[in-house]
Order: sequence, then C-alpha cells, then structure tokens
Amino acid sequence: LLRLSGVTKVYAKDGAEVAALAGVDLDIDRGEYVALTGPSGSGKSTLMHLLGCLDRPTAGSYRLAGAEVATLSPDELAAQRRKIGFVFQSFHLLPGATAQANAALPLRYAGVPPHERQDRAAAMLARVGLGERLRHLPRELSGGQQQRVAIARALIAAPELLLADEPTGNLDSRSGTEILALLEELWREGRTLVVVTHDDRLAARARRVIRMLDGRIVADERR
Amino acid sequence: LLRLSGVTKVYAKDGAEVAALAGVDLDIDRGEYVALTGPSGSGKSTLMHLLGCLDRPTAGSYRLAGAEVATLSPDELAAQRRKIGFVFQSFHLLPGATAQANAALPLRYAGVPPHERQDRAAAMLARVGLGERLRHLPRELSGGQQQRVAIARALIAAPELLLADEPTGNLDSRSGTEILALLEELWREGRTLVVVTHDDRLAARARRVIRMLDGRIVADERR
Ligand SMILES: Nc1ncnc2c1ncn2[C@@H]1O[C@H](COP(=O)(O)OP(=O)(O)OP(=O)(O)O)[C@@H](O)[C@H]1O
Ligand SMILES: Nc1ncnc2c1ncn2[C@@H]1O[C@H](COP(=O)(O)OP(=O)(O)OP(=O)(O)O)[C@@H](O)[C@H]1O
Ligand SMILES: [Mg+2]
Ligand SMILES: [Mg+2]
Repeated sequence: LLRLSGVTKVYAKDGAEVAALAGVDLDIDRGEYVALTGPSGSGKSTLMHLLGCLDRPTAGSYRLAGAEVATLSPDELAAQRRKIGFVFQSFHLLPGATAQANAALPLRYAGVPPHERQDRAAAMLARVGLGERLRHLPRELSGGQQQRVAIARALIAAPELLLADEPTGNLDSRSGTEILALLEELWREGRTLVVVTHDDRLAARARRVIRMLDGRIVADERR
Repeated sequence: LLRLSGVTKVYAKDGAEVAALAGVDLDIDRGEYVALTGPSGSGKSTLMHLLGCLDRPTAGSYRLAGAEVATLSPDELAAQRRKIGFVFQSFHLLPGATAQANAALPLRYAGVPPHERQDRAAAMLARVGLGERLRHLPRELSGGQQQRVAIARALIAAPELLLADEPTGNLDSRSGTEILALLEELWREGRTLVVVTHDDRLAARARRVIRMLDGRIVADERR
C-alpha cells in the first residue's frame, strides 16, 4: 500500500542542512499494524507527514496505492489526503469550533448532510469518553480531551489508512488503553494502522515495530 | 509553602456548571517532591494553574508562602509568578522566537543582561539535549524538542517552586529520564517540585503521590 524509496527530507537552516530524514526505504502493506518508535527528533513525525501526503520529500519516491504521490495534481492529492485519518501530535483543532464541529469536519468534506454528521460526531466523541463535552471549544478542554477530539476527527470517516502520531501522549493509562482498543478495532476491520509512540507497552501491541534514529530506520521487526 | 483550602473552580458552560475543581484541600511543604496523577479531565492542570498564580479559584483560599494570593496586587502577583517555574502541558512557546530566546525569557524579566542570558539559555538547552537547536523556531522543532525548550525556560532562573505539567508526555523514555533527573537535581538542592504525570513509573519516583478524580483529591500517599 505504502512504499517509500530513498526518501530524504532536508531543511536549510542558517546556511546549514538539517536532515530530518536521511534515506528511508519502507514498505507497508494493506492491513498492517505498525508501531513507529525512536528518540525525540529522530524523524517520526516527518515520516508520518510524508505518508499522510501533508508534505513532500526532498528526494526519493513515495508510492501510495500504486501512484507516485509527487505526480498527483492538487485535486488528486487533496482527495488522497481525505482517505487518510491523521492524528496530529499537536492536535491541530480549529480553536473557534466546538468538539462536535471539529470531529465532524471530515464528514463535511465528504458531503455528509449536517444533521447526520452532527449525530456521527456525537457518537464518535461518546466513544472516546467526551459525550458531555460536545459543545466545548478546544480551550475549554483538558489536554487529553483535546487529544481525544483529534482522534475522533481522524477516525470519524472510517478511513482505510490511519496515521496516529503519539495518540496517547496526554492520556492516563486507562483512557489510552480505550483509545488503542478503538484504533485496533478499526484495524481488525481491515484497515492499515501506523502509530507513533514513545510507550514501549503500546509498541508491543503492534504486529511490526520500526525504530528510527537520526532520520533513518535502524530496526524493523515483525511479531 | 502552599495551602489550598476549600478550593473550587467552576466554569459556566451553556447555562450549566462544569466543576473543574470541586473542593480541594491541600498542603505542600517547602522541599517536597509531589506527583499529581488522575484521569484525563480530572482537574490536574486546573490545580497547577492555581498553584502557579495563573488563575484564581471560584471559591476557597490559596496561601503561598503565607500570603493569601487573592489579596495580592497585580504587581505582587506578577512578582510571585516569576518565582515559579511552570512547564505547560501545551508548552506555550513564543512562535516567533528561537529556542534560545524562548529559554532566556525568564532571565530577561529578571533584568539579566543579554549576553549572560544568551549564554545561560545555551547552557540549559544543552543540558536538555538541544545544544544544536538554539536558533530553531518552535515550528522547526519536533514535539519533544518543543517540550524540552519549555522545560529549559521553566528551570533557567532556578526558581524555588517547580510546577511541571506532564513534562515527559512527548519524550522517549531515555529523554524523559534525563529530564526527570534534571528536575530531581534541582529538587535535591532544596526546591519544591510538583509534577503532573500519566506515567506510573514517573509517579513512583516522587516522595508523595496525590491522585485526583472528578475535581477532587481521592488519594494522598507518602513514601
Ligand atoms: N474554560 C472551560 N470551560 C468549561 N470547562 C472547562 C474549561 N476549562 C477546563 N474545563 C474542564 O475542566 C476539567 C478539568 O480540566 P483539566 O485541564 O484540569 O484536566 P486535566 O486533569 O489536566 O486533564 P488531562 O490529563 O487531560 O490534561 C475538564 O473536564 C475540562 O473539560
Ligand atoms: N522546518 C524545520 N527546519 C529545520 N529543522 C526541522 C524543521 N522541522 C523539523 N526539523 C528537525 O527535524 C528533526 C525531526 O523532527 P520530527 O518532528 O520528525 O521528530 P520526531 O521523531 O517526531 O520527534 P518527537 O518524538 O520529539 O516528536 C528534528 O531534529 C527537528 O529539529
Ligand atoms: Mg514527533
Ligand atoms: Mg492537563
């Protein structure tokens, strides 16, 4: 499903180069459950953004479902992004919209009518324990509650590819376990799940663990 | 050092009341090392903001170093805040300032000359592993790197009271351990340390663990 070949991502900073990704080759098949781990700054979020078509490599190729992403038109790229559920490490909620409106956003893009998408947003928020926070704005929510709104939004259209960048970083172990159970349920229905996590106990639940260091993949183990 | 008595924090939302804190009594002595735990939404960050003089209770009293915080003048309150090192759950870095400038900010308030505060910021950032990221803006840093800048900023003036709201949530276990070692070193020099954490292994290192649930303290154990 996903194939990265020779992928690099280099930033220019003060006349020097920072290699966020320094040569990555990676194949992920449809239906896999992958954990992506590694030290802070090792390139995990950068890799996730490339996989999610939110950024482009400096060099190398990314084929998604057989198509080279760099050759897609802006419309095709946008269409591809909407098939991907992305949980951002920093949430990226709309500050002026309620939890319910934030969670419903992907359905709005999909043309789902207002009443139905509000209902589905309410249901998904209830599943992540926020049934009593539907009308709260992000600034009226705790850190872990904001994280759960971001998760609800990523999952609400039941996309085929789920990319979750540290989805439990702000959650107690019980809430974190519930979130992981929800992600795994969606995966068992046939979806592809990639989770960045700093928690070894979470990584241990995946079927494959990829470890990064300094912009490279240094380990890739299947269980 | 810190005494909360009958503290409540209530928000009005859509004509209903949300009690973020529903009656908290808490004493913390100078030199203590306290972990604050509890489910997402249980009131930990709200409590931390009150302790840090960043917010006021709806009812009840907060005495800090013997003085009732509600009776302080704006200037006295600002002076009190500057003696407290606060690591925010969402970092709150200045987006237009470099890592070095962000870390140096408390020294600027303290009237430290530019050259000295730049040097001290560079040193503190090196201690949290960011010696090669001094000139990066927050958006040019990974999530865990931003968290470490926030930590460096909180610690740089070696304040007597350290309030850290989930300081390792975005860090791998090795970086997290280094950060904790730094916090504990400052504590061993005589400071008061309160850490909110979802990680039981981190909470186990504290000398006292306070557990919250639904805006109340439900457990308070000393080791
Ligand atoms: N401005 C507000 N209006 C209404 N409710 C609020 C507001 N701010 C916070 N809350 C509510 O107060 C409760 C406590 O929030 P707080 O941020 O203290 O939780 P927390 O324990 O830090 O959670 P987490 O572990 O997720 O960070 C939450 O249920 C939240 O929805
Ligand atoms: N715009 C940029 N300019 C320069 N360097 C950048 C930029 N964006 C990211 N970087 C660097 O790229 C590296 C990888 O960042 P990335 O966010 O992928 O790390 P990460 O593995 O997700 O880390 P964390 O676990 O802390 O979230 C970091 O060292 C970061 O400083
Ligand atoms: Mg990251
Ligand atoms: Mg919090």
